[in-house]
Amino acid sequence: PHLRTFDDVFETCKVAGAWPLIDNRHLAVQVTNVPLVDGSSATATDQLTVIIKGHSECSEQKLYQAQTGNLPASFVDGTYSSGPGRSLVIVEILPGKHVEIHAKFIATTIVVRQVGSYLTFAIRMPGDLVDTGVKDGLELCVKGCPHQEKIDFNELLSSPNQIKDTSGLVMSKETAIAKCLEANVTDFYFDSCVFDLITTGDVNFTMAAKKALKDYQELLPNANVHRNRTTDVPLQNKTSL
Amino acid sequence: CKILKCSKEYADNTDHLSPTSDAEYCDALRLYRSCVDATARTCRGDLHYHTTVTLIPDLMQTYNCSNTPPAHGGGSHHSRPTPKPSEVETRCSSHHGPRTFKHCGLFGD
Repeated sequence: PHLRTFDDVFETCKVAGAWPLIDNRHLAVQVTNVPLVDGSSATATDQLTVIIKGHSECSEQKLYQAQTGNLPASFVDGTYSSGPGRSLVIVEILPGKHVEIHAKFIATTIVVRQVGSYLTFAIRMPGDLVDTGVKDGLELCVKGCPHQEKIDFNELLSSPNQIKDTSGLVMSKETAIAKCLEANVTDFYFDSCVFDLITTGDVNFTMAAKKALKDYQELLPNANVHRNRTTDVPLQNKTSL
Repeated sequence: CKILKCSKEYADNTDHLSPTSDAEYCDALRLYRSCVDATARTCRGDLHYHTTVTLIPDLMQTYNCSNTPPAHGGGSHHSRPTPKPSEVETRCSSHHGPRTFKHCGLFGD
């Protein structure tokens, strides 16, 4: 999947199996990623676990688990909230498609979506609660993906179209670019969209990129516009389109 | 209780908005609150209703709606008497550290 870290680093990773996104004294988030197509190392997220760690005054510890086809509107224990004044609350925005967890006592919002057959995750958390000084551990949101798990998709995106016949690409680059331009995704999200369509042919990933961008913009509405990363990639056909 | 209908309308109303459209978000939130208020009588036992009622003020705070006039002259809403929160509720209702936020996201393949 594609990762945007707390430090605004963009990566595309293999990370097959179970991986921790966040593990600090307030919160633990883990995802499980499964391979998508033969011949490609790309994976997508089909399970997500969130543990909101307890706070003596404000909330009990709560566990949330989602998987493809099952995006619950409650915590595992069947509750929807915890703490005085509902300081921790889960809200179903669209049944089976969009759930949000609001932990007011740590000013943290988590957005979980199912788009197509896979899950997306987004979080907004106060900077002082994101412990970036931890040396051990594998928190992907903090440290990014390990080097051996990274996919350099610039190489794929900048390759001439004719390699598709020998590399197992399932959608032409031109078609992927056209669909991603239609979706009005930009920057890293545009590149990700093109990569996903080329590797799977599944147009649901267009919407996944669009929703991921929307979640970023809504969670950090005052954030600076991010750099135009698409110019890093020599997509000649994009220019002509 | 038609609370999910209200949530879907809110999602539809905000789906196309840009992140800088605070006034439009506030309008959508005011409509959302009106819709929720209109269902209140039939939603007293519905947990989705109660969680949504909690969410809307948080979102209005995020978009600074108290200082944002309606973008389209509409968005009137019913005022509801708010019980005074207890001291613990107040402590738990917001984090009091520095107000800089970070984001992390994972999506796609």
